[in-house]
Formats: sequence, C-alpha cells, structure tokens
Amino acid sequence: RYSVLTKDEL
Amino acid sequence: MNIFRLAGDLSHLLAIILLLLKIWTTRSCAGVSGKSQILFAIVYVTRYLDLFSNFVSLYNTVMKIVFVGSSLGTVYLMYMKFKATYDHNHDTFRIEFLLLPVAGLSLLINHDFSVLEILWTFSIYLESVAILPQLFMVSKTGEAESITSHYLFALGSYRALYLLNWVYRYYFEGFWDPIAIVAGVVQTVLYCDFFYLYVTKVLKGKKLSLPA
Repeated sequence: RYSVLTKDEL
Repeated sequence: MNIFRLAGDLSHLLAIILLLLKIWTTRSCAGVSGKSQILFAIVYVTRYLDLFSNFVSLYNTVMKIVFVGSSLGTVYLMYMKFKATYDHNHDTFRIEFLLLPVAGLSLLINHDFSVLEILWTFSIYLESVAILPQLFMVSKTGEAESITSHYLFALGSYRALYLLNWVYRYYFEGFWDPIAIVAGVVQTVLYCDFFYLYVTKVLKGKKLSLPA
C-alpha cells in the first residue's frame, strides 16, 4: 500500500 | 525516479515560475483566479504535512518546500500586494461546491483512516479539480493572456506526465496507487479542452480567445 511512510511522489 | 516523473516535476516548477513571472512583471494578477490559487495552497499545505515526519530525499524536501512556499506566496501577491488588480468580478466559481464533496470523498475512499492519510487523499482529490475556477474564469471572460496560457499548459502537462510515470512504474516496478491514478486522469481530462485551444491558437501566435 502507498502509505504515508512510503510516499515518494510530489 | 524516471524521465516522466522528472519531466512532470519540472513542468510543475515551470508553471509556478510562469505564474509568478506574469504577476511580477505585469504588476497585475488580472485573468488569474484567486480561488484556484487558494485551492492549490490548500492542496500543498495538506499534502506536504509529512515534511515534518517523513524524509524521502533532499530533492523531495526541496520541491515540497518550493511548492508550498510558492503557492502561499501567490495567494499573498493576489490578495495583499496586488489586490487592486485582482479581477474578482469574473472569479465567481463557488469553491465550497468542490471542497465539501472532496472532503466527503476523502473520508470515504482512502488507504487508511488516519489524519495524515486522509489529508493526503483530500489533497489529491482537491488538486484534480482545483483548476476549475481558473478554467471557469477563462470561459467567462472568453480570453487569456499568452503567459497565462503558457502557465495553464505547463500546469496541465505536469499531471499528464505523471500519468506516463505511473504507467512506467506499473510495468517496471509493479507499483500503482489507484487513488492517485484516478485523480490524475480526472485532472488531465479537465485540461483537454484547454490543450486543444492552446495547440490550435496560442502555438500559432494567436491569443487564446473563445468563440462567443
């Protein structure tokens, strides 16, 4: 899942 | 980081520079929707709250600070410094009709029911429709200055390039985020009519004016 800790996009 | 993502970010950066350049050199924010700019400021403030909790890279941090700073700066220029030039008679879109449904949707459809995650989702949904007051204003006045058209083109291209980035990431990294992708498609589709006018008029040296 694209969670808060793994978000790398802007 | 792939070429589409980098191009998207640079396009976004270019859009910001064009808008500030337009306001600063003409000493006027005529033709720019203050409501869209307020929505963008809300978008970046709610999305980048993880600046304080999550470090990704120097690039990521610098870009986030630039996006938040420039969106707040634009709102300041429009509502304080160059307030007299703000064309509010033509900026009549009701932003509560965007804010309330977007807030409701982000509470219903999100990755995780936590404060940061819901604010991030809210920001993604809000960004997809934040340009509507600006497009509404252009359609109401029937025209836009060239530099404003270039700004809109760069801003619309940024999410279109992100779509290519997501296609790339899906194939090569197995990564996909349905919330960002659906919102990104919606955002890009909203610009299609403008893209058409930009290519057929502005690139041929004509002013962007709509048929009556």
